[in-house]
Amino acid sequence: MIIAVTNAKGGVGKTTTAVNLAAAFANRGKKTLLVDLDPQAHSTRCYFRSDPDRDICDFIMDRPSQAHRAVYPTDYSNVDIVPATERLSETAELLSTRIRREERLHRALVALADEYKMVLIDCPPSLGILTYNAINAADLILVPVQPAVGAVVGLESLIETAQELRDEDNVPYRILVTMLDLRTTYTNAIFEQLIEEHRRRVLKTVIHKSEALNQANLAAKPIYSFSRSSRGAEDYDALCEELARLRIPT
Amino acid sequence: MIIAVTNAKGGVGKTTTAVNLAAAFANRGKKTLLVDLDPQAHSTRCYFRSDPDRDICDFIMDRPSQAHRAVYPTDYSNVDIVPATERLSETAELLSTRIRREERLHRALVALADEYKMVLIDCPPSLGILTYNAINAADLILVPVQPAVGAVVGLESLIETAQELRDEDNVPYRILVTMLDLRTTYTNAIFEQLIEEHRRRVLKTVIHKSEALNQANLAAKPIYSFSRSSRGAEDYDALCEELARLRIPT
Ligand SMILES: Nc1ncnc2c1ncn2[C@@H]1O[C@H](COP(=O)(O)OP(=O)(O)OP(=O)(O)O)[C@@H](O)[C@H]1O
Ligand SMILES: Nc1ncnc2c1ncn2[C@@H]1O[C@H](COP(=O)(O)OP(=O)(O)OP(=O)(O)O)[C@@H](O)[C@H]1O
Ligand SMILES: [Mg+2]
Ligand SMILES: [Mg+2]
Repeated sequence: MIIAVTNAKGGVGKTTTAVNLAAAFANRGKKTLLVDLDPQAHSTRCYFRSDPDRDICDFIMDRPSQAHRAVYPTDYSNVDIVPATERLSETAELLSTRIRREERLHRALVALADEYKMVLIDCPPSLGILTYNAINAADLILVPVQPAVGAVVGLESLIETAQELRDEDNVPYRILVTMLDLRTTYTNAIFEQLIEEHRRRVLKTVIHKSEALNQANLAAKPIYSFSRSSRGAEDYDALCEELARLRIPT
Repeated sequence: MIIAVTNAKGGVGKTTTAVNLAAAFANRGKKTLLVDLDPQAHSTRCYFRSDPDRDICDFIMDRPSQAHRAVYPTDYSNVDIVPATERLSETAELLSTRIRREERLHRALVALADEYKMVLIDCPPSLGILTYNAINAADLILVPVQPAVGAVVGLESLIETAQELRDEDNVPYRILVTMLDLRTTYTNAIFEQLIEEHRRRVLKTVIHKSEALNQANLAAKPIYSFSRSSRGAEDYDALCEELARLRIPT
């Protein structure tokens, strides 16, 4: 299953989700590919320490038959990566003028389809050509949403964009509530109201605010290499279970 | 003074800072212009409720003599706004092919220079053509930084970009620590170490994590219209004082 982890809003937990879901699936024996589609390369730093010869730019721009050359194993068993570098910004600009510019990631992933049980795509905080590529490639569009400002407004424009890109009315998306702070009851109540119309798309699993998750990110490690018994590790395990049982389309 | 509020990292408090600093300066009688440079238009929603005839796209793309036509008063005394809309994404793409594409915002602001004591530019979470325009236009580059992942890595590439764009070694930037949570002592300690080499650029004022600030954002209001006696309001007042006394270049 190809999962695009996307939300144009910044800092809502896309990278934390992509990094830790990849590890969670890997822990269950599923061969997993993490595709870093963000020029800021934050998920890359959790799995890859050197300068890659080839990277996401080559993965997208080369012929699909060459895509595998930009895939690297990592130290984390069952996780491979297509690493990002800052030259991805430039590639995104070049991509804007290319034929089939919104489908290139999809074609590269199709070429690798049989090798991976799970593919996780970490998207940048923007609704642009990179995110369009992820939306087109995805079997499931996973939208981390923080109980906070603009959560729903951004969501609706994301869904409209996905409908247009994929030419389908019923886009396969799910909402993941992230960074839930049980203390902020007033904010959470407002958020509950705002999210009501998307209720059946909201996953049962909620990722709670967890300092261990934040520190694991600072240490550039998946939560399972940092604090296996933390709330954050439990939450991503539960999410992994729920997604594994998911049957899409809705 | 023209202040660009920028950081490619998502969710670090750029919008919260632009919105509340604008109000803080306005409260002190300074005529202030808020320029929303983010296609997600989050700072616009705190000051502007209708569909503007002209917006930031016109402000950037038209001749400088026409720039004033995209400026609107708001209900907040002393705050005017150049509102953003989602068509700014498209404009950013068109802008990539235009002459002097990195200087257009600067030229539009020069045309309005005498009318405003303060100009605050809210930037999107990316290091691209829109942020380049803000960096070029700025007297001060204000970088909100959250004690968290990637804080310093992103900072260094931002400074390098600014040096190249402005052709100066000594870029006028300051770091604003945001969303400081006094409970997360371990994270804060790590962050202290990481930020050490930028020590003299870090502002004395720190913005603490404050639920009132988050709720004010949810309610689409500046903190002063929402909870005047909150910690968040105090912090942005203190920041306003510190910036008003700032003498740049360093
Ligand atoms: N459940 C959580 N509990 C505590 N902190 C978290 C949690 N999830 C993420 N964070 C922290 O919040 C910040 C933003 O998270 P993250 O980088 O994953 O978001 P993002 O959506 O990928 O951001 P961007 O839009 O910049 O790509 C990081 O500092 C991260 O460590
Ligand atoms: N000091 C604070 N205390 C508590 N919450 C805050 C604070 N500052 C910002 N927030 C909240 O954190 C989230 C991110 O803040 P904000 O939108 O200002 O960041 P941003 O850098 O503009 O994000 P983006 O990169 O998406 O433009 C919002 O939900 C906001 O309400
Ligand atoms: Mg990210
Ligand atoms: Mg913002």
